[in-house]
Amino acid sequence: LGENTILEKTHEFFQMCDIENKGFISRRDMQRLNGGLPLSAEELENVFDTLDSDGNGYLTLDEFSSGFSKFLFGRKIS
Amino acid sequence: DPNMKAGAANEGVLANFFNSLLSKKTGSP
Repeated sequence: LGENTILEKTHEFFQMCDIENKGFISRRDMQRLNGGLPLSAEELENVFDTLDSDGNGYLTLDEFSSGFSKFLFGRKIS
Repeated sequence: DPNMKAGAANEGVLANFFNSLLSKKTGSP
């Protein structure tokens, strides 16, 4: 994946979660994905807590993309 | 260390989450 593709995907995924286009993802937005993704509500909560690095309850694009690159980076190594 | 264990579990869940998003995107055009 090229850098632009990653950036594009990050935006796409962020918007999939932030359907109201608020500019951040709330805990509730994350729970809405339940059903669309093969993850339990507890796992989605876990994902939210992991990505919300400052723990303020709002997942910004920055936090989201940093989590996504960490995932891509980790996958490359293994 | 229980914290390390939790971190590792989170990584797995995170990978699962992003993999699902990736396959969701590529799976349904």
